Amino acid sequence: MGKQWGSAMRAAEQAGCVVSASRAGRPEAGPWSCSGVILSRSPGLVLCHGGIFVPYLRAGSEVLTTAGAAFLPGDSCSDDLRLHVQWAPTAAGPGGGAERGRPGLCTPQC
Amino acid sequence: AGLEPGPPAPSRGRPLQPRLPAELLLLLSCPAFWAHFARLFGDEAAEQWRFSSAAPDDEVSEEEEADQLRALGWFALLGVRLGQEEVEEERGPVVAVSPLGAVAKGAPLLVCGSPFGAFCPDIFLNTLSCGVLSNVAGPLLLTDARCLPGTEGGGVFTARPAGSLVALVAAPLCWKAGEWVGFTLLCAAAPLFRAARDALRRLRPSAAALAALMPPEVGVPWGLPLRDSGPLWAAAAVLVECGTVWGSGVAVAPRLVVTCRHVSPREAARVLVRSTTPKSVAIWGRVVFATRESCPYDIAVVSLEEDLDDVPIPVPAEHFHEGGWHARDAADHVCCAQRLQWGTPLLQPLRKPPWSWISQSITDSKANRGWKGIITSNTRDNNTGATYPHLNFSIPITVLQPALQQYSQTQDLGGLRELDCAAEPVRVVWRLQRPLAEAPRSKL
Repeated sequence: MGKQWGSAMRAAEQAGCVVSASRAGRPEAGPWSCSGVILSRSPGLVLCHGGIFVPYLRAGSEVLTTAGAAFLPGDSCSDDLRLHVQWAPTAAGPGGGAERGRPGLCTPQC
Repeated sequence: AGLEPGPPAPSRGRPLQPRLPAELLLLLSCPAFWAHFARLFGDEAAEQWRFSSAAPDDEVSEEEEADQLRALGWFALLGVRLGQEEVEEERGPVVAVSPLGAVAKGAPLLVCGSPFGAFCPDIFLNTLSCGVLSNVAGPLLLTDARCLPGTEGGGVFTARPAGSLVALVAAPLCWKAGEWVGFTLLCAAAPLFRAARDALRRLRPSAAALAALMPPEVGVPWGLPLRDSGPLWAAAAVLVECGTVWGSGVAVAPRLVVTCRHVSPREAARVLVRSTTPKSVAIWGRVVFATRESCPYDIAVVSLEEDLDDVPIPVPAEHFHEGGWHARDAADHVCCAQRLQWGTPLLQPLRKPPWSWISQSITDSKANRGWKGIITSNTRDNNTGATYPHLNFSIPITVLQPALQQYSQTQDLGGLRELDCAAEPVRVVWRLQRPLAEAPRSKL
């Protein structure tokens, strides 16, 4: 089974990212965060879950269940929304490259 | 995460990329996902379902819960403002997408998400968990890969073609009447990207260029019927309904089905048995035997009024060896085709058996094909109320086979009646309690 996952694991890790949403000037409110998928690195394009945007919707979460609502433009959320995306270094990017032999996990301070 | 220890992923051990600012371009949902969701979970039983990331007894207001449910099938497209370093990284799509229906039910899946979101990305970023595609209802998919809160939006990938994006996590935890069901709700990626392209073109002309950046679909073209073939043996898993309770059963002969006693406890009770493969049939039957309430072998035997035509009868296994890593490569994968025997109507209208891939956690991974046994109960922690669907009490088929064969050939219930006299060690395991060293003394 291990063999079949090799390249899928690498592809999945290259595409994975984490997204966090907070309110400008009010870091204590939130942050809300979720996982995401990198669609393109340059230009940067990510798809993530919509649940973290609910607290910022100008018209409240009811707008999500309005009949026929299939999409909402970017300005549906308040102006003080701040978004950040973080992803792992790419194998090809600066500071990337495979460093074999180093232990995979470290114990950073959370 | 239940995966083979393989070569460390290249990104581990090096500092993460700095956080990059981003802007919301679009919030989008997949209408077909909602249509299936409403059909499956929208009826009167809906209030028993929760897809919240909080445990049932966490303090979550009804309003928050309603917000989470409304946002369940919504996803966000973000533009990321890159620094100079990132601009130099490679261009082009990072992923390819599997068309809807291209992945067969039961196929292995890999989920890549970050439990607890941005809480501690050094440790949890891109955590991997594998499972199978357990069930399909249009773009609403189920997997038994274990997902935690924070993995919403994480990608779900195939092993073949390697790393093709199948879906995104919509709800990592599903609760039914306070019990964690152990499946994760996914939204298929292909219909989502089609919705995104459509929305971007309608939003404003300048956004059309973004539509071209949506990842391409690779593999079986769109429009083929959903592949629900699965292996033939899964057809032996039937649905047994006794009044308002229902659960799984296994066809052991054209007119004989074994199910759990807690599904149809009363001998002589009438039950309805449904099978969907090779064709949808519903046949009445009668319970000819059920073990006693106190018996650890929680089984019942149903005799049908008609044949279950063309349903493959599983071949019982004969040997069991405790599993181990060294056996893995030679091991056969053990799969479980079950209708959730605890009576939850998950995907009820479809009534197709959801799959779970439990080869790592079953007690035997020896290279022996055949029907291993029956899962009769999940483990429940009475202190916390949590149920662990991946930790089951199962009855090996070697315990049941002689008695079933005797009854099937001679209608003699003698062998089945002996099951009521299960040995003490079996009782201890079933109760998960050690026998008391000495009988409790009276307090009188």
